[in-house]
Amino acid sequence: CRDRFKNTIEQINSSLGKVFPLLFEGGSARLGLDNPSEILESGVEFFVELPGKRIRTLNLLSGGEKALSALALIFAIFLIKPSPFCLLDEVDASLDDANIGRFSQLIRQIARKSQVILVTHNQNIMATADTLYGVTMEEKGISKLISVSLVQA
Amino acid sequence: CRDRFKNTIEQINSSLGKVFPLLFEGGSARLGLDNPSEILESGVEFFVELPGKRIRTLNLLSGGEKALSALALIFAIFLIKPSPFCLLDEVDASLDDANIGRFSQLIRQIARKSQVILVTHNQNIMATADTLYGVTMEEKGISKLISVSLVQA
Amino acid sequence: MRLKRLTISGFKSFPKRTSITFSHGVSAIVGPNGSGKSNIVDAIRWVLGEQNPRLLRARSMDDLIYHGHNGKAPGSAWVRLVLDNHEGMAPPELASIPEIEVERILFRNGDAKFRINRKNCRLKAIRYLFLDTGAGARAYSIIDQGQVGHFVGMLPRERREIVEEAA
Amino acid sequence: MRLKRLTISGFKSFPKRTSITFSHGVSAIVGPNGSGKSNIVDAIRWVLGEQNPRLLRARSMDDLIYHGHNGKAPGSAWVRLVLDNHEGMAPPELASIPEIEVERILFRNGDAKFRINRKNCRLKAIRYLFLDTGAGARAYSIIDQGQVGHFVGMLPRERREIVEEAA
Ligand SMILES: Nc1ncnc2c1ncn2[C@@H]1O[C@H](COP(=O)(O)OP(=O)(O)OP(=O)(O)O)[C@@H](O)[C@H]1O
Ligand SMILES: Nc1ncnc2c1ncn2[C@@H]1O[C@H](COP(=O)(O)OP(=O)(O)OP(=O)(O)O)[C@@H](O)[C@H]1O
Ligand SMILES: [Mg+2]
Ligand SMILES: [Mg+2]
Repeated sequence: CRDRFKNTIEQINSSLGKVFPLLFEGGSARLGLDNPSEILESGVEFFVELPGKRIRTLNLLSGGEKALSALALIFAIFLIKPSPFCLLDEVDASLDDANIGRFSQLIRQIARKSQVILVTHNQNIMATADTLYGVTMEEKGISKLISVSLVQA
Repeated sequence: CRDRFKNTIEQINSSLGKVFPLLFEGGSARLGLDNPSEILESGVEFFVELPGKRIRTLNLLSGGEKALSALALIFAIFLIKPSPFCLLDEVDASLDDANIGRFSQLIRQIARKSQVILVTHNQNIMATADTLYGVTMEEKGISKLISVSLVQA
Repeated sequence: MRLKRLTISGFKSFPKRTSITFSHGVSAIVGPNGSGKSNIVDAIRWVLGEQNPRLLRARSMDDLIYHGHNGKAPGSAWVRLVLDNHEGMAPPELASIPEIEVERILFRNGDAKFRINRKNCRLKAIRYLFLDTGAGARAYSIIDQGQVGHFVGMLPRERREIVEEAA
Repeated sequence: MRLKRLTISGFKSFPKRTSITFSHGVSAIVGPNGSGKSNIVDAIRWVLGEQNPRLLRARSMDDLIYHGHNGKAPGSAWVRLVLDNHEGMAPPELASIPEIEVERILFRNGDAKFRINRKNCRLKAIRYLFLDTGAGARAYSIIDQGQVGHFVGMLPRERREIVEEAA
């Protein structure tokens, strides 16, 4: 059990090594034990390095940087243990255009192994989806599904 | 003091009557006392009605509806006691295109009495601003101000 | 255990029977503010066994049943989810069945019902179904609106649970 | 009390002296993720007297001083804010002055300094300046990133404080 836990952390870290540079141009992230001598009790810390910055606490990260670091961790776990599906509700809300582009590319990669379902208002992300599902309230207060196709602006 | 407090609530409610329909097509919102017999101790509740919906608790509102209701309350207070400036950091992140439009219109109205400073990634909101201030990190980790003009896409 | 089809009726803002068939690859759910997109995410979390109403943005399970502006309300809220199991990820007794159907019903009087492949079962059986796949109600594979930053701010103990789920 | 000019030096991601002159009407601050936009909002909250580092996304006030990748760090963080007072909103003793300049300095050794119009003062004097204008550090006129929904979810007691500030 101890070895399995340590082994999983190492696997996630090697997977972070692949995923993190795809979302951030450079930099790195890894998981570590906050109490390495007690593996079965220890909590897990998350360390992030960004090019040219010294991150003393994750709280100093910006809104977009926090979202992107979290997505890097989630997708790194996905790559070693592909869950059958992944459901993301407006995780792109704080990202700028450049990061939206990188996020979309990574989604395409994850979608090779897992089913990805996203809720989004962002046109660029809609454009990279294979299928769009529209939800509307033609009658006030009552949700209805409609078929949607992206109109080329 | 009691009268002043009660009076302020009434003023905010009449101002909500003007602002709320500008952000939502119809519906209403008002403040109420959770313990009306003890005005000096009582907390303040916020009630929202949306066309065709029965809002039993504010938690059932969607992400965008919560943001819009909060903005309606903030601007309603602004209209009765215009604070010298208003600083909004990415309050538009969860809004859809239609609500972005209504929000921009309201900002223009508020800006007649107060100075409005917004942080945003949304092109439509940038387009309605009088002045744009760019922040960038040419040198990694070091913020720098640059002048920005909106390129007509 | 890919999602194939979700059917909702009487749950949150879906009073009428509504069905979505999901495809392979990347699907995007789009629509105006307040139209019901996050309610679909809640429906999936609920049918996978979520028992805490707060994680479904409700005060009590009663809030999950559709209640209309005019006070109209159906007798129950029910959600059915059909999952693709041709890779045999389900536990041994179900491994050979190509599709698994999970259903959850809540009646206005508070009674609840759970079913797997149309046979009544207990909530535990649904949770057991998704054990170790990373796809249960609380797993890292569902990120709620506004919660993505939470992954960075969570306590080391909470992060340990995520790693254990992936182990 | 419109904001006229903000000057930052050694605060968060601004090691070099940087100045913004704000105009009338609507101003928009734009730029990539992590470039320093919310740090500008923090600088304004700080110079207006915010004493809780958590509300500035920091663990302690020390985190507010620029610390570079190579360990380089200036001797202090300082922010100066010039406000337009031609409407005379400031308290009586300052009412006749057309511009008010507020300044806050934090030295690496933890010493702090406050100034109004270049004269040293205590933090209380800065807070007194903005009393009843709705523009203080904790007022309803500054909404932090990700916090807009909080206005709807706050406790009745907290909402009362907002109404009292407006009264
Ligand atoms: N039990 C219920 N009966 C009827 N309507 C409900 C019920 N529960 C929630 N709702 C309604 O559903 C709406 C919220 O839907 P949801 O959160 O899915 O919106 P959304 O599409 O995600 O919007 P956004 O883009 O703003 O996040 C609210 O307006 C709420 O009143
Ligand atoms: N004391 C400090 N010294 C150096 N850099 C700092 C300091 N405090 C914060 N930072 C850096 O500032 C950056 C965050 O800036 P900020 O939160 O203003 O970004 P932002 O422009 O608002 O981005 P977003 O669009 O993602 O919200 C972080 O990368 C952080 O490392
Ligand atoms: Mg939503
Ligand atoms: Mg920010």
